[in-house]
Amino acid sequence: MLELRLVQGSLLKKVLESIKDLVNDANFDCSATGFSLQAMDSSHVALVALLLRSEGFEHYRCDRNISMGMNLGNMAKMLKCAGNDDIITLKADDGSDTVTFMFESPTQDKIADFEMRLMDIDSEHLGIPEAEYHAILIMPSAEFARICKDLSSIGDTVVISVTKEGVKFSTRGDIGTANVVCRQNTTVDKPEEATVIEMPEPVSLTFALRYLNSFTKATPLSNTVTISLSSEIPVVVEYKIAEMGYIRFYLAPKIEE
Amino acid sequence: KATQIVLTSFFRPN
Repeated sequence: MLELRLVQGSLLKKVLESIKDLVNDANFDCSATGFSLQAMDSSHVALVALLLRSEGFEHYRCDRNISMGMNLGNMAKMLKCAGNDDIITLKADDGSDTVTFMFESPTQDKIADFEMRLMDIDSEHLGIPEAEYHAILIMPSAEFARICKDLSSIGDTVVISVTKEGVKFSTRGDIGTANVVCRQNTTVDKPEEATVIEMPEPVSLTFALRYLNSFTKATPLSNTVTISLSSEIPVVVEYKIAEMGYIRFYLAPKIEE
Repeated sequence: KATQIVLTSFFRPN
């Protein structure tokens, strides 16, 4: 028997909006520790890892570890029917081939039930080694989204270079080139507006902008984004989910011939 | 020309 009750239902709505265009079908894994997902996009270039810890739910009952295969587009359609202030409860009986999403309005005067068929998805979990990152960038998530969007109107590949001066995002295309430099800036009124660069050593990597733009769909989840870079390994773009967990996107680099 | 690498070159199946 699985019953997860999330008072801040809008978090689950936002999570689905941020992954439904990157991954079509995925297994949600439920265990005593929490509700998680790990899935690659169809080209195996990007991976999303989601964790919502059990403590973040008002009520978390998971009698045994189960994995539920879902079509994320359909799940997003159902969650779209939940109000932003609704409490969302996810229920599944043992051995059932459906999952039920229950939406309760804050005043409990409206209760909705949406039942979705589960799918068999054979996806293998990848081992993601803990890495020492050469540069860790923490910046306002809206700013990162704006940079990715602006640069993708000029080119389809971005070179992200981190030096002690700051971080530079560069692209080039048919109409010309673009460079955006963000300097470390910690003298801000609110901490979430700071740009922090922890850079044990300079690093420069090349990525496809369309994936980074897809990742920035998670911007509504967090005011800040953490971008961890190391030479020759995938970048991690992480959005914390308020006291519950995180959504992490991994993107393999493009290597200059 | 930059070549896109795939993630499975970095992350092994468990």
